[in-house]
Amino acid sequence: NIFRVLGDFSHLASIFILLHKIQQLKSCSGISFKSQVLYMLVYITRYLDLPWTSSPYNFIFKVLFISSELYIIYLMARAYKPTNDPNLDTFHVEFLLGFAGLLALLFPYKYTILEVFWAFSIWLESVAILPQLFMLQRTGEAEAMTAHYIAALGMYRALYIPNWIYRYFSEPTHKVDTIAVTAGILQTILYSDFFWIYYTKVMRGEKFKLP
Amino acid sequence: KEAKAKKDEL
Repeated sequence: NIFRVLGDFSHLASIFILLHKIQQLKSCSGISFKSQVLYMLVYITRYLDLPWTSSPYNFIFKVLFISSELYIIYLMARAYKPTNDPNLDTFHVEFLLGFAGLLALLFPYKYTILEVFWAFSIWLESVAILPQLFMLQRTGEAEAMTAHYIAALGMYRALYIPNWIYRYFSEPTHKVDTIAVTAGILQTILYSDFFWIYYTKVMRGEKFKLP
Repeated sequence: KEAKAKKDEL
């Protein structure tokens, strides 16, 4: 459905915006390395089923997400390392890993390796933006491209919500994926404050600056 | 089967 497709393309667009920002400005300043590593972990643990992916659409997106994230991490850790300031990227990710690990171990759909890792990836993704938002809060402002990146990334999961509602009514099984939906709503709520400032400032041509 | 169905998302 349209929400699902727009969501996935928003996710892809966010990655292109981030790569464009890094290469255009020859700098990864303002980007949280920790968040990027968390996303890498999200993709690895969620796409363990990559070799068995039957849909070409999903297969292509999975390969694109994993490879582009690897490239982003390479750029931040090697090519543009001097522009990456670890002193601003101080969020304690062990809390996020603990949160996702605990929920994955307590409430997986099934106790299989794939299911536990899948649940871990869903919960971890829901909070993986926090180091980035924390960094943004410390600097108090962001370049336009960084703001566009975070907005596109946030829109992706927000668009999955109408997708789930649409699927609930259009599919005969009326199934609700409680883990994905709960985590997806949590993820979107975490962005809400950012979305508000993005909407009131950046979309009106102003700089992204916290009050 | 139940668990398989939702893995059609990214």
